[in-house]
Amino acid sequence: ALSDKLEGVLGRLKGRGVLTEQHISDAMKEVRFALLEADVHFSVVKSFVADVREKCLGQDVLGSMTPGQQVAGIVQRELARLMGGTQSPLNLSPDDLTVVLMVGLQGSGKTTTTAKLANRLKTQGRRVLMVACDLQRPAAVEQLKTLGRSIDVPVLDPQPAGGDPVAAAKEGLAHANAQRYDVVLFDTAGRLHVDGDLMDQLVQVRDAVQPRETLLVADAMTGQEAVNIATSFHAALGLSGIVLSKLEGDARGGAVLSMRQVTGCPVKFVGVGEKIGALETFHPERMAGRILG
Amino acid sequence: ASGHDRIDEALLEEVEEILITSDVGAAATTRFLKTVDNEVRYNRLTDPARMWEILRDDMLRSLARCGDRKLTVSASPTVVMVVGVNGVGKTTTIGKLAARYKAEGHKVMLAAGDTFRAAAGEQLTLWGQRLGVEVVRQQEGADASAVAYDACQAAMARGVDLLLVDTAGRLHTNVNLMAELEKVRRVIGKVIPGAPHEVVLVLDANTGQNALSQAKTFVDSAGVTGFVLTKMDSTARGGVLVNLVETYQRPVYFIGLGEQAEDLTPFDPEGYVAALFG
Ligand SMILES: Nc1nc2c(ncn2[C@@H]2O[C@H](COP(=O)(O)OP(=O)(O)OP(=O)(O)O)[C@@H](O)[C@H]2O)c(=O)[nH]1
Ligand SMILES: Nc1nc2c(ncn2[C@@H]2O[C@H](COP(=O)(O)OP(=O)(O)OP(=O)(O)O)[C@@H](O)[C@H]2O)c(=O)[nH]1
Ligand SMILES: [Mg+2]
Ligand SMILES: [Mg+2]
Repeated sequence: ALSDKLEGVLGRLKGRGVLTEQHISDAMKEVRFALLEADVHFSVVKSFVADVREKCLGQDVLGSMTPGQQVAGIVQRELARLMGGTQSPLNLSPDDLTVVLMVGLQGSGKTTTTAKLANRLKTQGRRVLMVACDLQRPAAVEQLKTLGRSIDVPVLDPQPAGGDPVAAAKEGLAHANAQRYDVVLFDTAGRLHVDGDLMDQLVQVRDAVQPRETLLVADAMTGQEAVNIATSFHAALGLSGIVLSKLEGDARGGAVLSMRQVTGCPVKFVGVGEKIGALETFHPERMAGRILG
Repeated sequence: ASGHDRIDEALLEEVEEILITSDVGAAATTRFLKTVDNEVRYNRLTDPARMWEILRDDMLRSLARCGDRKLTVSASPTVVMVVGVNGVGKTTTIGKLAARYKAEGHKVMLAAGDTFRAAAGEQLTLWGQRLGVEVVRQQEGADASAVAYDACQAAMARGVDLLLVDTAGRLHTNVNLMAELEKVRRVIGKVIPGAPHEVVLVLDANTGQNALSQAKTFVDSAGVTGFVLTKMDSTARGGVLVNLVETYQRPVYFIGLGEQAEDLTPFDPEGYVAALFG
């Protein structure tokens, strides 16, 4: 673990002499290595380590009897701070329809997360509708409908002529308003952040439904591309939050630090399994510890 | 790749950034930089162009460990199990493989071995219809091993050349699900001796270092024989492959480059390295 490595680099100096800048540099190498192994982006690691290094050159580290622990503590605190200190709930409208748009790369967990969120909102006493706007993946609509049946939440499957997701979204919004739902969740097709046409299409969907929440569902095991992915989706749509999926595995999840750094968006939820109930609120401290390994 | 006229700190940082941002990983990157360092110290390397050549060759040498075994249809039927964590592209890859091998004149059959996830059977059935390939499936919630059993029997009875067995996505950290996979493999082996002839681990190119953890568990407990790396049409460069191939020395059969049946291409190490170093 990083704390052990830091003890190894700095702990041996206890009482044997002055901690120097070189020692701190060696410690920062360990921090850097740990973060890169955890999939934090190269440039995010660079600026993070530079900031932490500054803080480590203060008297609480240099004069400490347990400098290794001091550095580990500073790193953990800084990381937790960057994760977003407080928990960020879903932004629900007090009296109007709340529109939630689910977006992200192929296979990240959007459809499953849509159902998890719908279930959570339903158990909180709200009238929820899900709208199937993925008209391209084979059986995507069927997948959302099956999930909807399992949680007793209605799924609108507009099937507009021409198979245009924008038309489907418009129809979904109209239905949600007409039937006075509290929350409407739009599931969309997975797409690459570099697919110009599909990103344009998503912008049109967003314009059509005017979401209060635009959530990027991102895989916890995402690597260095997390920066590109988050930046592109945020620039195109204006994200309001991130949901990290598949977090119950052993992925360190450094992608979340990268995504937070480039979007400033809060991580609203984490997916911790395939079952409907496997959705938890995000814990910044816990995530920081996990990334550090 | 840039306007450097000598090998200095700035150039080495550039090398490091390319490798790290390609998901090659910190440890492997350190090794590549050490190679350059040794060349500079002991072989008087001074030319940046030569440095890039050495790096490319070093990486190609690592990738050569994958050998050149191809995914061949030889037994009757050849049974290929497709495994991997959730959402990486297993089902879609099976569709692509079916299209390819059918076009080559083989009789292909698909087994809807994902009996857990919503509409998994429907998804594979649609692929089967699209390609004119038979799909063996049971209802959702059925035993995956039972589907595998049925499919193997059907494949033998119908003179199928290639049986592609889809499996549910599962995190390698889930002990029970890995055990279920092992059971499916055993059942296949009981029906058709020597099967499955291939266990293909599908990995997502957007995945970071966790790909190595996935590979370790799947290779150890699922008997993986080769890899497919999907979603290389993303900006991801799939650098984890370097470590993967060097460690497990198994072939990378194909690269996935999109969501349609034709978006599958044989792994080309030269092209891969060229793209990585851009
Ligand atoms: N283990 C685990 N699996 C998850 C989690 N969330 C989703 N999944 C699984 O990940 C796979 C992909 O989920 P989907 O909901 O189909 O993903 P998607 O983003 O809608 O995919 P596309 O529509 O193809 O882009 C499925 O097997 C899900 O069951 C999670 O938190 N943990
Ligand atoms: N861009 C791109 N998308 C891909 C590729 N391969 C698969 N996909 C997409 O990734 C998503 C997930 O694909 P699936 O085939 O359902 O993945 P899976 O591994 O079977 O998922 P589970 O069964 O839920 O674990 C779908 O939207 C596919 O169209 C690829 O090479 N490139
Ligand atoms: Mg989906
Ligand atoms: Mg599948």
